[in-house]
Amino acid sequence: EMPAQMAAQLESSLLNCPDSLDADSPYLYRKQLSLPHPTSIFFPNEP
Amino acid sequence: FGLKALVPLVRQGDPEVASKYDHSMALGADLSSMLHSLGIPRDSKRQAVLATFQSPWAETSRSEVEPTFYIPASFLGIDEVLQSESTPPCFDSVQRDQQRVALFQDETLFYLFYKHPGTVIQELTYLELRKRNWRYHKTLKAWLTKDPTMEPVVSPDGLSERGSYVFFDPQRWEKCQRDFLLFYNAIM
Amino acid sequence: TETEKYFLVFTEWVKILQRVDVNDTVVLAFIQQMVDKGIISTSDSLIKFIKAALELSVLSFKQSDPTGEVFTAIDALGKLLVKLMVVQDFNEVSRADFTNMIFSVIMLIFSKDHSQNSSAFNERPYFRLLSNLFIEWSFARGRNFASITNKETRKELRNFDVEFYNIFASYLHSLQPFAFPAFCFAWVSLISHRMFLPVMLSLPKKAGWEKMLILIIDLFKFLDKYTKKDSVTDAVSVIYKGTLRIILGISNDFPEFLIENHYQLLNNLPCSYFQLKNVVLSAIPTKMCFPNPYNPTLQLSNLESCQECPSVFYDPINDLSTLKKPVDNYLRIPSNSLLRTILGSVFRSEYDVRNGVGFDFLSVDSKVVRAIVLHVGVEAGLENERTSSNAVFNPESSYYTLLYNMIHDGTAELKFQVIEVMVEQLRYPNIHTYWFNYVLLNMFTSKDFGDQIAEVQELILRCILERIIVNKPHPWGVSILTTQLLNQDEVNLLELEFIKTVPEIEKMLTLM
Repeated sequence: EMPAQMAAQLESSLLNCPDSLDADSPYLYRKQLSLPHPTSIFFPNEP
Repeated sequence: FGLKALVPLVRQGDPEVASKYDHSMALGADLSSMLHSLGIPRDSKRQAVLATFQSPWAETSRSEVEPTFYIPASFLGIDEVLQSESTPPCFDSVQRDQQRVALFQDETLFYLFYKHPGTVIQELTYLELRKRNWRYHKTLKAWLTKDPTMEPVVSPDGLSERGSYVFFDPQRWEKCQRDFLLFYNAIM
Repeated sequence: TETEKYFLVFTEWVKILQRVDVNDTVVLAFIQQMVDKGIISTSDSLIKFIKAALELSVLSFKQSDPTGEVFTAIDALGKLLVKLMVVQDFNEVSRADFTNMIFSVIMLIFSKDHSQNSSAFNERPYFRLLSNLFIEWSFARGRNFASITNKETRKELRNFDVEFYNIFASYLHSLQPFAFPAFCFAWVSLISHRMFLPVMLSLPKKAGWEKMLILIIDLFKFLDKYTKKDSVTDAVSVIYKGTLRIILGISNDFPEFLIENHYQLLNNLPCSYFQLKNVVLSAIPTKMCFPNPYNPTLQLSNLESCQECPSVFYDPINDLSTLKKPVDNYLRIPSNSLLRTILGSVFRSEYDVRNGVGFDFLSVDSKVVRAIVLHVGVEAGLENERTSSNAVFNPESSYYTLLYNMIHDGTAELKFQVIEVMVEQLRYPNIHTYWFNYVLLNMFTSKDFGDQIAEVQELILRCILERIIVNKPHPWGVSILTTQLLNQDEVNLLELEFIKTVPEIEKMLTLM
């Protein structure tokens, strides 16, 4: 039988399970490729 | 150790008997969807999957992860175009950076257009694509160009034309040909 | 306080990395200043600094807005640690010792957090840090450390690369679920990380295989301990699914790892995990093609691939200890006294509680049985290469007679275990599959078993059926033997008494 404390810790680990975003490459410094500029309202506004 | 031991695994219709073992581990499950989520195979070809493995669980693989990559020094020193001491990788002026953008392939222009909204480079790529006879469809939010092999038929009211066009699909990242009814006020 | 000073320095480091790229000269200048000012100039000060930096980073994670950038400090720490591993002059202390020191500090903070906070422990910042170490090292080692301009340093780093991964793997072993259950899901994610698992499996000369195998076995052992026959907790069920997915990935990218390590993997796989067992044993060498196993006219003797000896990474002979001599001597010259010795040595000193299908405990040491059977197979394969197939495809050969006698003279349990391991060797086309196929087919119809034949036949059928009633994949060799048993004329399966007593099996065989 799994000890109660271990079971609770396992549940907690499941809840906090890292996902692919957590495993992605870290970027602290990201130089902007391009300065902001007013563009058409019809252009996509989310990358 | 004999055959009777397998009965609970075989007689699945009888819950009392079948519940003796957890079938999810013993009999397992159809692995097709798990393999599909892993990308095995991809486009009918066997490709390595571990180098882009997002997470052990499909549920926590919500996004792509950056694989190992290496940028050779020669890519980092193309003067006047990409990145060098004199020309850092940024596009901040419509006037100054137009000729740099003219050197990019169509797909690079599409990438920059969709990746950097509300910036100078989005405007620059828009202008360059137009020069190459691509037009941006305001509702579809996609780029299209005329199929050179077919002449479209203009509608009597002159507001639209029906013809064959090459679209660039940003989701599938490929050009595809479609027959389409094009309204002139929908494109820019 | 000293710690507060370290907090300040580390905060400066984080700020710098938000302004410049980590390869900027400003970064190197900052590190140089840290050395000059005594912040990281001695082991003592380095340990204290990393301790402070990690504690601050974890605190920063806990206090950050969860929808915002929670890993800024952790990310900066990861970059610092790898930068230090790469740029320092290792005159007084080796790079390996330095790396071990860093990991030890991380372990210290981690285990303190895990034990003190228990249910409030959050694995994510530690996962992020370790993931970052993989990623940053991966960037450094790109194209064989081509980005390192100093020739001497580049050479040192190339020589250190294998050691780096093995050191990391050792610490991951210490972080296994048995030890730190609140880190379990992060741990499974780490051992399968895209910049760890495929790297470990492709290091030159298989240098990462041993430690990678240890980690996978850690996972299997955890699953084994907490898998009950009739149920598993949700958490264990999720761990199992993740494990299955990882093994499928390995089977696709590095099938040779599963092939050559199947012995060790099976020694630690939970008894009732039939599908995962099949996945491991269904691995096929990259680029190998093989004929349809359901073709009833297929002759294994015609297949060139069935003459090839499969590689075995870990020699099972290492697990035979005192049995090695008797087994090898028997294979040279069979004798009853050697057989008695072997039969007497396969039993355990205490029952092995196993959640098996049909059994709850074993008195025979399954690891020893597996070692003997695989060793016999390996030797038979080598003999086949050295002399001729007649020497081994022969019921008079010592290879055959040893297995025959173990079954004939053994308890029902021993019979079962020997047969089960033989069926395990029915894998992709190779000499072991071919030879064990021959042995099992021969035994199925052998008059030599006398009135034991029904028991032997039932056990063979049980071991085969438990592999094919399972969802796919099914190993090629198992499918072959199934087809052969269904199509052979010597024994009418449906007329066997023991089949008639189990209507469900009778029905299944009728359908097949």
